[in-house]
Amino acid sequence: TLRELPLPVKVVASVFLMAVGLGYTSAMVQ
Amino acid sequence: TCHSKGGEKEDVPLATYEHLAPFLKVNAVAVTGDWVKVEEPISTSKLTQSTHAHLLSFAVLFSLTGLIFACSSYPSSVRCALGPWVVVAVFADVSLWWLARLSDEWGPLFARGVIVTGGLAGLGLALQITLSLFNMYGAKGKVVIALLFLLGGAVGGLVIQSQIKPALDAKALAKQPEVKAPEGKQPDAKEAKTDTGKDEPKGKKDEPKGKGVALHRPIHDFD
Repeated sequence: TLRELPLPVKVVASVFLMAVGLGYTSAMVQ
Repeated sequence: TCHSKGGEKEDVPLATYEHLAPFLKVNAVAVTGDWVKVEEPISTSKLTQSTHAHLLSFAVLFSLTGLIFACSSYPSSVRCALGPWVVVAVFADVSLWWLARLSDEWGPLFARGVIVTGGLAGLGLALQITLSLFNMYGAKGKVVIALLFLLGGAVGGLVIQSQIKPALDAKALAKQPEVKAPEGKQPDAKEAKTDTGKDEPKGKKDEPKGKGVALHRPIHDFD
């Protein structure tokens, strides 16, 4: 599961998820 | 060239306002409750480009967010439903663009569907991101994620208050004024009169008059 992933992988996945969220939100706002 | 003396259509003079007036009438359209096309949609080639970009970028991004969510520890029914949710919604969204465009009869209905599929995609993405993030870490990590969300919310709120709201208000204001403007455009008729006496352009003499004419904002976007 996600919890068992090594920390660096979790951080990369988290940054990716947040970047997608931010990008999508800003695209919608524009 | 066509309507002045010697032109192919000199029998239909368009030199003065009176000549033009018959063609300026706007036919009244009865309010029927049916859909009325008010502006031309974007061209098919642009829609194709947009479809290409959306299917290429969004499909990849949302497949990955779905994949991350699918690796979470939520019940398998939740993961099966929410994992492919966003990609499916985006495909439905893009399909509806085309259906709205290509079907005259059901087009407006499909166009309304775009709002629903767009909303479903946004909702699904928000759920995938937040649930995946909170599922990834222990108690301390969850606090950090929550703080990041709060920080993001605060920054977003500030941006809305300081940038987006004033811009929207300004846009709404810009659309309202000067609807009467075309009525007062008498100088055009005057200029036309002087031009028709002889076909020679009177370029420099007309320039000072032109400077006094105020520019008008378009009444709507199509203008």
